[in-house]
Amino acid sequence: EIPEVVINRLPVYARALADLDSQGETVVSSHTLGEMLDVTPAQIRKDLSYFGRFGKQGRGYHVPSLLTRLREILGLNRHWRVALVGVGRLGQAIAEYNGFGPQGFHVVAVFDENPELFGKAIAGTTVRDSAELDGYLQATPVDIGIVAVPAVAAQEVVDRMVAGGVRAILNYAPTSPLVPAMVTIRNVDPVLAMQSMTYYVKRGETT
Amino acid sequence: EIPEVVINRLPVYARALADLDSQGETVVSSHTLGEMLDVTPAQIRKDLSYFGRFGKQGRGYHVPSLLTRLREILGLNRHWRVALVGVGRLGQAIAEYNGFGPQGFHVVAVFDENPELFGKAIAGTTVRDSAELDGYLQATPVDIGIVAVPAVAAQEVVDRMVAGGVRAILNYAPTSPLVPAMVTIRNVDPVLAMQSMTYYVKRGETT
Ligand SMILES: NC(=O)c1ccc[n+]([C@@H]2O[C@H](COP(=O)([O-])OP(=O)(O)OC[C@H]3O[C@@H](n4cnc5c(N)ncnc54)[C@H](O)[C@@H]3O)[C@@H](O)[C@H]2O)c1
Ligand SMILES: NC(=O)c1ccc[n+]([C@@H]2O[C@H](COP(=O)([O-])OP(=O)(O)OC[C@H]3O[C@@H](n4cnc5c(N)ncnc54)[C@H](O)[C@@H]3O)[C@@H](O)[C@H]2O)c1
Repeated sequence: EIPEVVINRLPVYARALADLDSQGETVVSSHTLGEMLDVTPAQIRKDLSYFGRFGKQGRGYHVPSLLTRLREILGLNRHWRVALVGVGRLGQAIAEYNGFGPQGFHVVAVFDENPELFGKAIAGTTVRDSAELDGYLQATPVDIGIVAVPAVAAQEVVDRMVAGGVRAILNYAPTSPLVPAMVTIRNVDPVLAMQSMTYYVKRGETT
Repeated sequence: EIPEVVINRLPVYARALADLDSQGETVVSSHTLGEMLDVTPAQIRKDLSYFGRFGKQGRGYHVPSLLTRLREILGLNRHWRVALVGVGRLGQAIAEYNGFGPQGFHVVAVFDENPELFGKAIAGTTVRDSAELDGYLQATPVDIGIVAVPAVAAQEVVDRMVAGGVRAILNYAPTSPLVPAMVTIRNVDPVLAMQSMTYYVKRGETT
C-alpha cells in the first residue's frame, strides 16, 4: 500500500515534468526537480522508487519517459467523466473552470434542485433537475463527482453519487461527508488551508 | 524547522479535538485520534513531539489542554483580517462562506476592477475599486489575502498584496504565483486533487 502523501505528490511531479517537457528539456536531476517543487531530492527518489527504477544515478531522469510513466500510474492518459451537483455561485464558477478540460476532466452533467436553474446552459451542457441524478448515474457511468451544495445537503448528495457508482468525490461544502472504503474523497477546505498559514504568519511576527 | 506536512496536519488535529471537546470527552488516546483521522498513532506522537511533551504514555491526551496548546501554536486564539480580490462568481461564494467567521477569519475588505460591482453590498461590507487596494493596505493591516481573479491577473494581485504587507495568501486562480520567502501561499487546485484521486479509481477498476 503506497502512502497517500506519496500519491498526492505525483501530480505535482507530473505537472513540473510537463512544464520541462514543453520547454524542450530532456533530462532533469532529482536535485533540480526538488528545487522547483520545494521537495528534497531524497524524497523524490524515495517516492518514485515505489513505482520502479527511474533514471541512472548521477545522470538524472529522462523527462518524456518519466512523464509518460507518471501519467500512466495516475491514469492521466485517459478521459474522466465528471458530474457536478450544485450550480449556485460556486458551482457556476466550477462548471466554467478552464483548468479541467486540458487535463482530461470533462464536466458531462450538472444538477441542481432549484427549478429556476433547470435547462440553463452552462459548460456546454444544460442544468438538470437533481431528482434525475440517480437515474442519470444508472444509465451513464461517471468517474468523479463534485459537490457544491450547502453543507446540510452534502452527505445526501454524496450517498447518491456513491450508490450511482461514482468512486471519486471532490467536496467543496464545509463538512466531511462519510464514504465507504472503495471511494476516495477530497475536501476543498479553505479554513484548514488558512489555519496552516497562520502558524507561519504568527512566527514571522516574532522574528 | 518543522516540516510543512506536520504544520498542515495540526489544524486537522485541532478540529478533531474541538469535536471531542464539544462532546464532553476529556481524554483521547493517539490510537483513537488516529482512527478518526486516518493517521497512524506513531505519526501523531511524532508530530506533537516537535512542540513539547503531551499526554502520558498509556494514559492518552487531555483533550482541552492539548486543544488549547494547538490553538496557541497555530494562532487560532486570535482574529485574522482577510481581504478578498475578485468578486465574480467564485469571489461572491467565498465572501459569503460561513466557515470563516466561527474560526476567527474575518473578511474585512473586498475588491474588484469591474465598475459595475463597486459599492455592491457583500459579506457585511461593500465592494471597493481594486485600484484602491494599495492605499487600503498601507492604511489598514491585513493578515490574509484571497485571490479569486482570472489566472492572468493573479501574479499582479499577489505582488500588490505582498507589497502592502500581506504575509499569507490563499490563491484560487489556476496558476502558481511566486512569492518572497517570508510569504506563505496556498493554491486551491481542484485539478491536482482530482489527479490524486484518479490513481485510486484506476486501481479500483483492476481489482
Ligand atoms: N471550499 C471552498 O473553497 C468554498 C468556497 C465558497 C463556498 N463554498 C461552499 O460551497 C457551497 C456552495 O456555495 P454557493 O455560494 O455556491 O451557494 P449557493 O447557495 O449560491 O449555491 C448552492 C446551490 O446548491 C443547490 N442545492 C442545495 N441543495 C441541493 C440538493 N440537495 N441537491 C441539488 N442542489 C442543491 C441550490 O439550489 C443552489 O443552487 C456551500 O456549501 C459553500 O459553503 C466552498
Ligand atoms: N480553485 C478552484 O476551486 C476554482 C473553482 C472555480 C474557479 N476558479 C478560478 O477562480 C477565478 C475566478 O473565477 P470566476 O468564475 O469567479 O470568474 P469571474 O470572471 O466570474 O470573476 C472574476 C472577477 O475578477 C475580477 N478581476 C479580474 N481581474 C482583476 C484584477 N486585476 N483586479 C481585481 N479584480 C479583477 C473580475 O472583474 C471578476 O469580477 C478564476 O481564475 C477561476 O479559474 C477556481
